[in-house]
Amino acid sequence: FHLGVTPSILRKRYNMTAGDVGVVANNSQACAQFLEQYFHQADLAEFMQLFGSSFAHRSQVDRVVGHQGRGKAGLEASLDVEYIMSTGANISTWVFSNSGRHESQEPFLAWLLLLSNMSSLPWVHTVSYGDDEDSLSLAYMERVNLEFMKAAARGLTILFASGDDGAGCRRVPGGNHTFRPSFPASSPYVTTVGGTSFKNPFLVTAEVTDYISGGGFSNVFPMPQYQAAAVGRFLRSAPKLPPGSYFNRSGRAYPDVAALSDNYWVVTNRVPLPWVSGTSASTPVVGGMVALINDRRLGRGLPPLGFLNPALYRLAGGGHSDAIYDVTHGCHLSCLDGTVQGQGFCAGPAWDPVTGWGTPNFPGLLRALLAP
Amino acid sequence: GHAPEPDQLFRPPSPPPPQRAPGWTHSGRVDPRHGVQLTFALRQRGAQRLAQIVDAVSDPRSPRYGQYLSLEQVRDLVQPSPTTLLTVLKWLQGHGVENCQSVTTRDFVECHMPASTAERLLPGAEFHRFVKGQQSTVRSPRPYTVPDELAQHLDFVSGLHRFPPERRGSSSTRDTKDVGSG
Repeated sequence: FHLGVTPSILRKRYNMTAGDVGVVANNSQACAQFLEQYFHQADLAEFMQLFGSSFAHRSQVDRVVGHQGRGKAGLEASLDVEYIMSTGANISTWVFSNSGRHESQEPFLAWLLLLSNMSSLPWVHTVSYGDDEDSLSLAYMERVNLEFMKAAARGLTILFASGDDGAGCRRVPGGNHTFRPSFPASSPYVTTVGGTSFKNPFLVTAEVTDYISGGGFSNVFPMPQYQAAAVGRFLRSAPKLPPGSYFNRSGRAYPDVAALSDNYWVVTNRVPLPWVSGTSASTPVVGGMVALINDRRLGRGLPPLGFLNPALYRLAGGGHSDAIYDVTHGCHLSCLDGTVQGQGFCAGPAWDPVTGWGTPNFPGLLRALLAP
Repeated sequence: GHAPEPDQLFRPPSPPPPQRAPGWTHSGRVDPRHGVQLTFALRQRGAQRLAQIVDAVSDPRSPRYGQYLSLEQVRDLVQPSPTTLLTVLKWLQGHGVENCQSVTTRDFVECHMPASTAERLLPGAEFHRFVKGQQSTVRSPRPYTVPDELAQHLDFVSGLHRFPPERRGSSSTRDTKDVGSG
């Protein structure tokens, strides 16, 4: 029985033992913040005091890149830091704080510039930010996508939240509706994280989809080869699909993976807050696990995981069934109209556009990803 | 001129719906002497080669799996051609823009200049201030252009249209109705 998601609940659900904490010195992880989102070291310390007694952890962020304001802590920044350090426990953690030092600066681009300018960076980065694809220029999205390729070539893993609007909805000229993909979640060179809920919200049970979990098909980026078989299988075998006019079945499909995204406890401004939800919660949880797998790889003299998707789709599609909990129940939100009646895609066996491959079973995922 | 981002929506801050946090509100055009910072995304080389490398170093079946590049190796692959660098720098200098810095990969150039210079540099642009609470941002509600001869050297200019990002994977506490149904 529990009253919400805390580090110990996550670690229990994903089968992380007390020994699953970072041990190597040259490993690190990071989350990026935009706008005026700051975290307080004191909140992190209190969070770990309240919720971190069952595993070795750090209670301090090691490095802040950029400007950390002196104002109140932001809920989102607190959430990111507290949870990446709960699954990626005992791993050195950085925060990139891109509030937009200059009022004409674009903070997201400022973060990309930092990546292009720093020769030594954490191996794992989590970001909970996105825009509707249709609001952005093609030139901008293609260039940002190329920036992610640069990061991938350097061995960085970049994880994006899939968003909290399900498949999204947009009215197109003529009055019809289509789903509304989100970028950078739809970039083929990032790993996108969706959301789930416990089937019984007060017990550590199996997971079902979180109806807000963002997912769908890009209208800009074609489907990459690494996911073609998995997505093709979904499109062929799903018992019910939205009408073809609502989505681009040949586009990059997301999310790739998921984790719990509902009912988190967060300490912000020294106050423990319950009921914090969204894929911005699930993303640092997965990010911390990837950083921990990197830790084990680095400890064995192996390179870090880098761009995760080719390995993820290979292992999940190749029968490593103990690496991932397949989430097969529930659907996510979409257009409130007579055709789809608020329902987007539904989860099913193997990959689906609500929870990707499903949620991590840490020991199985570690085993599979230590092998390549 | 050439419009690098004709499809980029400029989203003028809309009046906030009731009971929601206030959005960005327009507070007028900035003084011509007001400083702006623009980032020029220079056209890179080697995009196709970069894609091949990413495939090779990320695919566990590849013999190059895990053989990542250093930042300097990435720079050598993607840095813009000397012609691109010269053309863009000459254009900037021709407008008196001198306060610029590049990044290690040489594919972005950040420059500071007065708004009046930026408006001459990017015909069509017009810098206005928008505020939200304590925050202030300067953006152009009108599309910008660059000279035709820059079309093949510049991907886009940052700092004109896109507003600072809102949290997308929102972590706001859900309302009690949702919690109750859970």
